[in-house]
This record gives sequence, C-alpha cells and structure tokens, in this order.
Amino acid sequence: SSGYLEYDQDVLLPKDWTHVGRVDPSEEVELTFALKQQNLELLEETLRLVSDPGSAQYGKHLSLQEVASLVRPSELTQKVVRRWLQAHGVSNCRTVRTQDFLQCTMTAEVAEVLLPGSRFHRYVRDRRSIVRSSAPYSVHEEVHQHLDFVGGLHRVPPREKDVRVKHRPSKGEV
Amino acid sequence: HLGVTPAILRARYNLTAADVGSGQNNSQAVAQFLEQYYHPADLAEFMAMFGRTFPHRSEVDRVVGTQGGGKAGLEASLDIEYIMSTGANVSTWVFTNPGRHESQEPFLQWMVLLSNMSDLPWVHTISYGDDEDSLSTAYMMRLNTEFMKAGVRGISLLFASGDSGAGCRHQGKDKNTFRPSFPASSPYVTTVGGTTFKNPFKVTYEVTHYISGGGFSNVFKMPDYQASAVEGYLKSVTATLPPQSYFNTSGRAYPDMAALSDNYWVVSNRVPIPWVSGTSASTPVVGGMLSLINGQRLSKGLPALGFLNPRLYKLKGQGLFDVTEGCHQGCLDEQVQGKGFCAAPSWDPVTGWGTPNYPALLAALLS
Repeated sequence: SSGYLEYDQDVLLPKDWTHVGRVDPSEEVELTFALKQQNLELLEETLRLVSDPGSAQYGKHLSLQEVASLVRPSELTQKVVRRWLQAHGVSNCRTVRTQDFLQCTMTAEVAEVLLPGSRFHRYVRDRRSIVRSSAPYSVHEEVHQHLDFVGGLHRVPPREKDVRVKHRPSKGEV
Repeated sequence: HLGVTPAILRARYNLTAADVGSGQNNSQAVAQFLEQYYHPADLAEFMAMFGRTFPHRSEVDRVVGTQGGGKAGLEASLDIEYIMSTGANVSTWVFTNPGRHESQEPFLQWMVLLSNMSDLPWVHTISYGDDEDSLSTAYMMRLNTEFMKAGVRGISLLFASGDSGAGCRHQGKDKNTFRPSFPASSPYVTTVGGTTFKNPFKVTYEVTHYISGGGFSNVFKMPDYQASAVEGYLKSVTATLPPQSYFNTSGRAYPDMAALSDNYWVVSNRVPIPWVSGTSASTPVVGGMLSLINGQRLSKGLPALGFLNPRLYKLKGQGLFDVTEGCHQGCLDEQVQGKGFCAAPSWDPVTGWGTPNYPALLAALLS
C-alpha cells in the first residue's frame, strides 16, 4: 500500500549466532543486487542442447561474452536500478561482465533508507562477526520488478560443511 | 587397509599410474567459503606420504581470493588433497571466498566471481549446502540460473549431496518430512553422494554410506533427463519406499552419482588425520576423475564435458559400479524408524547411478 514490495526472504538467523547490537549508522555494508536477466528460457534450452549428446549442438558451449549477450539485463532494468541507487547517493558500485549483478558499498544508514524495513545488526559466532538485517527489506514497486533479490541482508555462513571426523567406535557401540 | 588413501581410491576405481593429466589446457578447482584455508605444506606432506604410486602435482596453481594464514581447515585440506589425487597432475585452482566485508555472503561472492571470469577451470567441486527450507525461493531460483550460466559455458559444477541422509524436518507433533538440501537439489548441478566399502578394511564392492544425502527437491521440479530413471526407481522399490508424505515425488531427485565417503586420511596442520568422512570427500574424488576425462577429451579435440547429467542419465549406469545395498538415514520416528531411501539396482536417491569405474566411464564419455 505504501508503494513498496517485499521479496520472498529467509530472515530467521540460526540460533547459534549471538546478537551484539545495532551497527553504527556510518558503518559500511556491501549489498549485492541481482538484476533481472533476459532470455532465461533460451538459456535453459541452450543448456539442454549443449549438454544432450543426442543434440547437434552437443558440446558447442558458449563463451562468457555470449552468455552475457544472452542474459544481460535490459537497458530499462539497468537504467531503473542505477537511477534508484544514484537517487539514494549510492555510487560506489561495480558490475560483472554479464552485468546482472551490482555490488555496492554504502553506509548502513543509507541501506536502511534504500531498503525500507531492513535493520542492520551485528552478530557473532565463535570468532566470526557478520552484519545482517533482522527484518525483511522491501524495495519500491518501480524497482521491484527489475531485481531478483538483494544479497547481504539475511543469509549466514553455515557452521559446518559436509565433512566430519568420527571417533573410532567402541566395541559396545558397534 | 587402514583407511581410504589415494592408492585405495585409485585401486577401487581402476585408475592406473598412467591415468593422470597431461597438463595441457585442462584445470580443476575447489571452492571454499568458511575461512577454510588449505596449507601448501599439508598438501606437500600428503603427497609425500600418499602419492608415491602415481605421478602428481604437489602445489596448487592458482588461488583466487585471499589465502588466509593461520591454521588450515580440515575441509579445505580434504578437498584439495583428494581432487589432486584422482585428478592427478591436473592444474588445480582454489577459490577462497571468506567474505571480505562483514555483510558479504561468501557463496554469493563465488557465484558473482564466476560471472566475471572468462577463463575458468572446467570442473569445480563444492562441499557446501543448506537446507532448502532455510533459503528463500527467490534466492534458490536465481542461483539455479547462475548454475545454468556456468553449465552452458561447459563448466561442470559438482556439489556434495550432504551428510544427513534424507534429512528430517519436524513439522509439528508427529509430522515429519525429509529435508532436501540446496544446491544439491538444483537440476543444473551434478550431485555426489557417498558410499563405504562392504568390508571397511578391504577394497571390496561398495555399499551405501548411511550419511549420504539424497532425496527429492521441494522447490525444483524433476528435469526431463532423469524422469525415466526416477520413475523406474519409484516403481521398483515400492516395498522399501518411505510414505509419500515424506517426500515430493515430482521434485528434482538427487544424487546423480557417488564415491567413497568414509574413513579417509587427510593431512591438516601437518598431522595425518584418520576417519574423515562425508560427501565432502566423495565430491572432489569424482571431480578429479571427470577432470581426467576432460583432459582426454580435450586432447582429442572434443569439448569439455560441461553439465554432465543429461549424458550421465543416458548412459544408464554404463561406466559406473552400481551400488545396491543399504539405506541412508531419515527421520527417527515410528513411521520410518530412522530410515530414508534405500539403494537399488540402477539409479537410486542414495548413491545415484553408482560410483566410477574409471576406464569404463572414460570409454563411455569419450565417444
């Protein structure tokens, strides 16, 4: 109703992260904006063809430049997102060759205005400290349709990867 | 034997001393996300101890990202030591993505990096995953597109299937479901499960390792390339199938293949460590072998394997040892009593199509 829309978001932080407190508004955060790509059906079909040994296209892989030509966000998407960021004074951004990600650095204060609803806090686990938002963010409806999600707000590194060292079992356990 | 070493793996998967990379135009990579650093001295010591029977490299060719100091991580040590043992003498990279800023997501950083580098290794192995239900659908869908972007470039992405079997999600009183893991559940990656020797002290045939992750996605629908294999499984094992309320029969089913995942030796912080287990071990082992196959293909003027699954499922198990014994773990409740899915002839959601028989797989994938 306010002209802002939310994405589907995974807000809940695992309980093993300890809340330290709100970050200072002047602290920098880096957010990753995933811009809407084009031709995704064609990308999927191309992948099917180049990976299917029964296809004449099998093995005819694309270069990064060709992938970029295929999925690069539309001029409109790029313009709308950049204009939105600039309007909030966010100019420290870098893109990638496929132009479908923008990584921007800004203060937490600016980020919270840019993404209404977000509130940045610091959390610690073991010796690791991270800054994440405790609440879902929204973006203006004009921008919403041009983004897939904004990264750097919610997801945290897992505690362990898929490896373990087991103890030698005792005879009783066996 | 007293645990899995490169020699044991190479014996089981029929890799001879001549089955190593020629070193030309071929490379492989492991990606690390949790401030997990390998230590060059560990790799050198590991190869000195365990690499005497085959030509190999003892150094990583390129580290992308910041190689941290201090203690080595067990995960990083395992990944690099074993991809360089089966993918021996192949140029190897490490992507290290600790997240420079406190607000960075290391996995996302790695994905962004792939979109920005034109020359990448052909095979990447990643031993990392989250429960599907802990991630937003928007995020998973976009990452799935990023995996497509890599696949269409001819890059093979291999993910560990996870170490919780079918997993278990408690959904209120007396109601459980299996818990799939992402990116293992993406239809555009090759997911690797785990096995163990039938006799843990001999190079015997393999059986299911109970930790081997596997099951059916609740987010991604079943891709066409696997529909027939999965349908065959579901029809043939009705007696041992868990109740259908535990899993989504129309979802992407995984893993796609497997390798040994139990009782590995790893050198970390200069100490040889036994009893290391997990699909973190099986994934680089398979990755290394695919790199060798890529090397053979490239030397014959053929393209790299790229996204393997459509071809793997067409092989219907050719070039692989079928794993048909054992079940992985599931929910510990009255209905399934700790059991998830069970292995069966042909494809199954515990070990996929099975484990590599290198010369046969090479022959099948060289045509």
